[in-house]
Amino acid sequence: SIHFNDPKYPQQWHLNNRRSPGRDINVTGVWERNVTGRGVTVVVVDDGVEHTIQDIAPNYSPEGSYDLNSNDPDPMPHPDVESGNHHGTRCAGEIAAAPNNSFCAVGVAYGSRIAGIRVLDGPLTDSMEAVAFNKHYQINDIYSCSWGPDDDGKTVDGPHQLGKAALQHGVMAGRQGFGSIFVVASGNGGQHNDNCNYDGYANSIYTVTIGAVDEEGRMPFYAEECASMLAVTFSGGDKMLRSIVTTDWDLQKGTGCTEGHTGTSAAAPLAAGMIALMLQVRPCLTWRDVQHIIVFTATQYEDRHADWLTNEVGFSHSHQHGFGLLNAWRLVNAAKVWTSVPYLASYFSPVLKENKAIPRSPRSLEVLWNVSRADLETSGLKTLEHVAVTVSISHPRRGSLELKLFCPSGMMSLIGAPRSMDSDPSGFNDWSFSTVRCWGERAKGTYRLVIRDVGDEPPQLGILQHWQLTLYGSMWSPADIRERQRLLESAMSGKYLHDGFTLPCPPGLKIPEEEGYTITPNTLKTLVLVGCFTVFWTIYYMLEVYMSHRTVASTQGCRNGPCHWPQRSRKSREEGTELESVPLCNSKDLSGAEAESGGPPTTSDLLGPDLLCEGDWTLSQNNQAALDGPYQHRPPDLLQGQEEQIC
Amino acid sequence: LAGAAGPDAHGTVGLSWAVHLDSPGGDQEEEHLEQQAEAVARAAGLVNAGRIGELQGHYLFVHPTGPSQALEVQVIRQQAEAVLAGHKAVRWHSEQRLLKRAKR
Repeated sequence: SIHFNDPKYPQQWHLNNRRSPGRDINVTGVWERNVTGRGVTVVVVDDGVEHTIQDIAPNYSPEGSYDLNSNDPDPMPHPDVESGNHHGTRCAGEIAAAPNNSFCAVGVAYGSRIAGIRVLDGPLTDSMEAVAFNKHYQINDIYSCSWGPDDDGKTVDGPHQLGKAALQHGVMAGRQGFGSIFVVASGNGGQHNDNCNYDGYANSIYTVTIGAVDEEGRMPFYAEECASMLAVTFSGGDKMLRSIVTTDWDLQKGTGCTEGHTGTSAAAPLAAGMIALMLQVRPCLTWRDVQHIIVFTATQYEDRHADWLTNEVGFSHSHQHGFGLLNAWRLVNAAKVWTSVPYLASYFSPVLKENKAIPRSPRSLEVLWNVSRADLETSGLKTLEHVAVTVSISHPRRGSLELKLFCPSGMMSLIGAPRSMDSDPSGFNDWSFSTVRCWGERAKGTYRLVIRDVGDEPPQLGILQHWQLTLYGSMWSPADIRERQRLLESAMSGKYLHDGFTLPCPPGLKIPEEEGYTITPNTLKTLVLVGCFTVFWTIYYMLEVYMSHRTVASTQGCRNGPCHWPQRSRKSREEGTELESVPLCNSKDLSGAEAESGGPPTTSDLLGPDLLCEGDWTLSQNNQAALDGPYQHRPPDLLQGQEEQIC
Repeated sequence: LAGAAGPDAHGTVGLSWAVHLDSPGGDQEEEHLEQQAEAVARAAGLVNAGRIGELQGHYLFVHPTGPSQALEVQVIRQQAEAVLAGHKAVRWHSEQRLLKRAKR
């Protein structure tokens, strides 16, 4: 029943696929129930957002935005030689393009607010990244990041100390304490045999790692596999398949609309938009609730290439598709009835020193670590969420290594896939791989790490120096998980998705933002300019007055007798209306006595005929009154003899 | 694919360090940290550019003038590293390097 007049909406197959029904994010039913992301702010951390474009302007949130490249509050993108700074605007359009404005397209959460943090268009450091991840973190609910380390199939990188600290601070203190939601794209290194377990942003437990599938549900040529991928959603595929239609910038070659947005960059914002819909129906979802709901509701589907494996509690996971396709209807209905998961519990094994050689395939090195009930007593950890393995391995060709982790249930995770492009001789130095494939399984038991050298060069020995196992989870029991699964399935009919049903939501914390008032360079420059102008003008004016003074003084010289300034009338003295006025003309007093003895001269006496010339005198109120007096109508020659004024 | 135009890796950032100071606790903690940051920055011949975002106790120290000669840079770096590594109030420090990040 939903119709939009946006010209490209019919081409937005990811929202509503008429050509292949079901190959979309299943969001129209949610929109029909007025769930559009209202009250939620999503910030696109990228190369800028052209917020003046018609599709973005109505939903733009200046208070959630910032430009870290230019250090000013406006994240407008800057045209560049490759005309490539449209990326952030396209992502923003996918999330919150305004509907029914007869312009381009519609966003997944078209009722949400969209902000931009411009950080990619210039030199980027750890501290800038850390600032970006927490920028306006009481206003921005969701951070959509469609970028990461190079996807060249040989980079091992991710957030460093500061970036990790900012992600952790964001989930602890962001969004009034419910935790910022960080959505990251899993990577476009498919063609280089890359794997997103070598990307620290994707591996992080604090981020929602999103992969891409094409319109046919298959893993596109550019997509990467990894064990830490939570779910996938749609994006462009190869040339034969449609890409994502979204708002574009209109600078340089931009027209304001594009049908060519693709890559995992296009998938992450769609996920961010769906999470915004979830937060509208249940604002108090914590960052872990969001991850749980994704795990519980993502849908497995038929794809013979995908190595789906079902774990001990019935969750199916694939290294290509995570727990499956995101489905807006399922996400929102689950959010509606979701009560928060217990607090995060964690367990760290000791650092296990091995110094063992890694044999060539088909043999392998196998190391075990048993986690006992007693080990878990203190933390209360019962069931798993993320499992991380931190390893230090020396090897002359890092890409030849293959690492697999087996959870106590036997669920296998390929946490370190061989990479043909990676010939780096520096091995791994405390690198953390993580997997979500054991989500919901019992934490107790024996974990097995199996490492092989699958290289085909002459035998070079890799050495496992040490490793450490880290478990993240909660005190939920497997029974609790099964109970929750049942509750969600009962909610999928949509019977709770109306305003009459609302679970209580705890209020958030009031967390002040560290917004030290910093004058931006632009403001500073303006202030300096104005200041200089003011100083200059003051000096000029002072000179002007001084010079005119001097001129007056120099021609003021009196020839006969003392100089007389015009007498001030007693009247004006009495009335206190005495005006400190310096006649702009000279008065030569011809009949000094008269001046002395004459009655109080009215202003017209002072303002002799010459002074009545216009332009270089000023009238005060009294003067004006005086002019209206008896002299007003006397022709100038009769005024002679009173006083001769020389201008 | 969306351009992988990350920031030009040859872009320049002056010499700068991220520093994590030990929190003294108690009230006026923030103020104390600010003063501490000023003192440590001065001791290292750097300028305190302020707190890093929302991260308490984390500060950015920058070298006031962008040095030109490689040798000069090396001297400054060694001096700053020595002071920061040896300062009791510094829990952790890291010189800021350019990150290579690509759009996806």
